[in-house]
Amino acid sequence: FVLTDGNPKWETTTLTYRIVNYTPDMHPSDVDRAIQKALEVWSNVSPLTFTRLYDGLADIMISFHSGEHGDNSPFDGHDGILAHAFQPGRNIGGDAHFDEDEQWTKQGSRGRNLFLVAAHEFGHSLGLSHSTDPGALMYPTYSYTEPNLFRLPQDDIDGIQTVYGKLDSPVQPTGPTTPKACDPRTTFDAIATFRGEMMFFKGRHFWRRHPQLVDVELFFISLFWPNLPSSIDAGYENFQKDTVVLFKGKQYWVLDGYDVLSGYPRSIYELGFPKNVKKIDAAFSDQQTGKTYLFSGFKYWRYDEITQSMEQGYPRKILKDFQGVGRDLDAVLQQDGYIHFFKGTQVFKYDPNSKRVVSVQQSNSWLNC
Amino acid sequence: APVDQGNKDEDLNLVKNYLSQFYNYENVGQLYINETVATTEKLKEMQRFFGLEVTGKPDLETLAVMKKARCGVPDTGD
Repeated sequence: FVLTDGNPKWETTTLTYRIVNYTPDMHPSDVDRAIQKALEVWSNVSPLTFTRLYDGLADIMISFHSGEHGDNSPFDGHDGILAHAFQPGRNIGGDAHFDEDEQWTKQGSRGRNLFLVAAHEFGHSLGLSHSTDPGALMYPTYSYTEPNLFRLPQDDIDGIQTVYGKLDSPVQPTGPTTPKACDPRTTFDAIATFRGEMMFFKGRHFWRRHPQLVDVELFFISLFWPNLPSSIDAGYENFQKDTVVLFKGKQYWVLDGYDVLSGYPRSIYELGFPKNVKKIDAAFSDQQTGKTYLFSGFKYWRYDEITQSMEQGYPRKILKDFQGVGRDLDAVLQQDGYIHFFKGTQVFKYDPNSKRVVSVQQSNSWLNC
Repeated sequence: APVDQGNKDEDLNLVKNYLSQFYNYENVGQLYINETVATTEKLKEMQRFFGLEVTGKPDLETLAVMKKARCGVPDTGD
């Protein structure tokens, strides 16, 4: 996190706000709710409280404007700059302005979500500057997260608590952190190949690794697929259909490039799993045979992508057919004739011909660390 | 290959506007020997902030970040 230069802050923790005007894009009650929820993002993790005023001068005056609007910081029409806010202080200090030329929404990935943008702007109103943590709310560029699933990242919690102190509570709130590729503790939720690239899923993010590039790139899952959940359990590339299949809990999604195919999520039980399977831990598909291996707990199943049915004789025990790789796997990949089993910070390189583990690596070595 | 002059001009305008908006390009405290040096230094500052490769040049990655929708508050202190 980065504090605003000079560390400006409100001298009191009991602040007021006023919604001066409304956007025609949303019902006024939805604007009220989005603003209230955006302020709660900060009041939930600090001693700050916010009281709404309906007239007069409030600490944080909230308004929608187009183009030049009298503060020497004109808006620029659709896209580009979405909003801005002023650091704590009198008069214009603390005020938040939203560009009316954006399409403001209460939910969904189309347009710009007012709650997310307002939560960011109120960070400025309270004395935070832009963070260099790409996963932080205070990062300068917009990225969509399903508002109901939003949790204030730890970087932002640390920032606001540095300015206003912690909650007067024995239990302090915590938030998600942005994963670092070369942290020796790096583990993965799921891994899938796609058209020669690899995607390593972790929480709200995934790393994308291209075989010809040294650097891996970190993205929000929601940047590519806004309707997918975070913390994916398992994934694999379906070479027959040129798609990627992702699992979370009892549901799965099929991705065709940037699109999630319609009709998804669907239930994993439609694939032929018994009802006592609650989640899939890991998966990979054999490009040559069209057989997909799906791991859950200490068992695995095999699905035939050509006949689109679960094969007879499964589940089988992982321990029996893949000795030395353990159970409750994080992810599995097949590459260059070997099967790579990811569990925690370790990767077991398994040779299916000799039926044994031939080496153990650190998980993040797959991110070129 | 032929250069698309139209795009190049557009990109240069984007860089100039972006730096002016978010990196106080026209209101710098530092005194630079000329505008090119000032632009390079501000570009480096922007690239460092976003964790991009620090080249001081408006490469494709840098332009892509500049084209993203964002907050109008500068990334650097006033």
